[in-house]
Amino acid sequence: AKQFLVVGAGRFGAAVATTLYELKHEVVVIDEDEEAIENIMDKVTHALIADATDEATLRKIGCSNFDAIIIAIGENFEANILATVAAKSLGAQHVISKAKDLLSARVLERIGADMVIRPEHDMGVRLAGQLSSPTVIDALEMGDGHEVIEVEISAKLCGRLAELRLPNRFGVQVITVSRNGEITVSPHADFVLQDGDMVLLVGHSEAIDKLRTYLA
Amino acid sequence: AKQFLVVGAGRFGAAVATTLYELKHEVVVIDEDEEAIENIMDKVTHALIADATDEATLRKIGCSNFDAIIIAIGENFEANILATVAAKSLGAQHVISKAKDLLSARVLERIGADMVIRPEHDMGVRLAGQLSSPTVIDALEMGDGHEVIEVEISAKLCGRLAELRLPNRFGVQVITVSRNGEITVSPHADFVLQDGDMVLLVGHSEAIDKLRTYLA
Ligand SMILES: Nc1ncnc2c1ncn2[C@@H]1O[C@H](COP(=O)(O)OP(=O)(O)OP(=O)(O)O)[C@@H](O)[C@H]1O
Ligand SMILES: Nc1ncnc2c1ncn2[C@@H]1O[C@H](COP(=O)(O)OP(=O)(O)OP(=O)(O)O)[C@@H](O)[C@H]1O
Repeated sequence: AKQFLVVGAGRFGAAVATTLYELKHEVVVIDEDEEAIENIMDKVTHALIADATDEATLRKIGCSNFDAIIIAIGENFEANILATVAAKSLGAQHVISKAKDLLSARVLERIGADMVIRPEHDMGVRLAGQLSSPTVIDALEMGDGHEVIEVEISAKLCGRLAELRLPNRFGVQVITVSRNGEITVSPHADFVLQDGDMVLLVGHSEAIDKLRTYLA
Repeated sequence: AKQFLVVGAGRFGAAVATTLYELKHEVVVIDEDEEAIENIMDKVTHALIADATDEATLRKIGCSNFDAIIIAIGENFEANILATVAAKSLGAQHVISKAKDLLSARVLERIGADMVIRPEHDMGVRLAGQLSSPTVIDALEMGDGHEVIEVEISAKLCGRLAELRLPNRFGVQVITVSRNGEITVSPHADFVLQDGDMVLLVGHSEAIDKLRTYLA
């Protein structure tokens, strides 16, 4: 189990804190609003009413003991900046800050936040990706330039794998096929893809893009 | 290319609209705020100043012509409800509504929204999942109860696949291994996993959970 500090128990901060606690980690939450602390105190390890911009408070809590610190303050940008700077200077390994817009995100990156999240914007981009190609249900980018996509088979991809020649035409390989709850890993060249099969394909990101365009 | 209507050009709505337009779809945006429309009009197909609760306006735009309608109004819950109801009654195929909290989400589901998103909450849950098991870099849930996870190999999973016996011990199979930019699909039983390899594993969701607990 790991230890996390969450600063700000708004909708985003509270969701991070309670989910980490459900996953059996130790979670400390601070917020200057009494009501926010009352709502969360039985769902995390510790919840304290405190001002995150007060360096003495952060020093007492011990920033360097946490695997990550999440600064989930939105509207009060000055408080977000001060808390992020204080956490980094007190030795926090990994600081993740929420930004309310692109400009704030740029400033937070420059002052040392290890990761910056814009919940509304990032969620909007993710939804657009899902709506854009419904045949591509989900995708997973691997760190090395390869990508895996989950595709629901329609007429364009029905038939024997040997005849579809996906590696030659696109540079992608089928790694699993799932039909009626049964999964086949590394299907043979004689396997016949049918309408409605859920298939995982892997390839270089450019190859996957070529396939996405063909399917759109 | 598909057609989308986005109601409300706040941070979430604007991100959905501009991303769909960049992916070459037709996007119409309406918002009652002139400044929001000015900021977005050169990044989408059409942007109109209008009140989304006015049924005559929605009838003129033609709700049933869109592949999906995204109602991205947050604070003004009454407007969100009225726009969602009007869109469904005018024949919209797929209505996605943003909710500002759990209670609003429940109401929107009951009045007919096909999908409800809480950007701050949903992003918080997603971040917690990523922080909880850093060895599990990403995951993809397949519709049929199977899941694929991307794991960075550490001491707990080093060694020959035949000796690790992952299918017997956890019910999971290695489908790809990526090392220094080279990807191996369906590795042989003699393949030796090394520290730092990026590996994709597939299995039933319960089996993947067992592995996640072992790795945490
Ligand atoms: N200096 C501070 N110290 C501690 N907590 C703070 C400080 N400033 C703001 N907060 C808290 O941070 C929380 C989140 O603030 P924010 O302005 O992002 O609200 P929000 O928009 O409701 O957040 P969300 O969009 O995640 O729901 C609030 O509960 C607020 O009390
Ligand atoms: N009846 C309406 N008709 C059209 N647009 C509306 C209506 N009511 C609100 N809006 C618009 O919806 C947009 C989003 O409203 P919301 O209250 O969610 O703002 P927000 O919190 O800034 O959104 P986000 O969190 O996505 O940035 C605003 O630009 C607002 O002008």
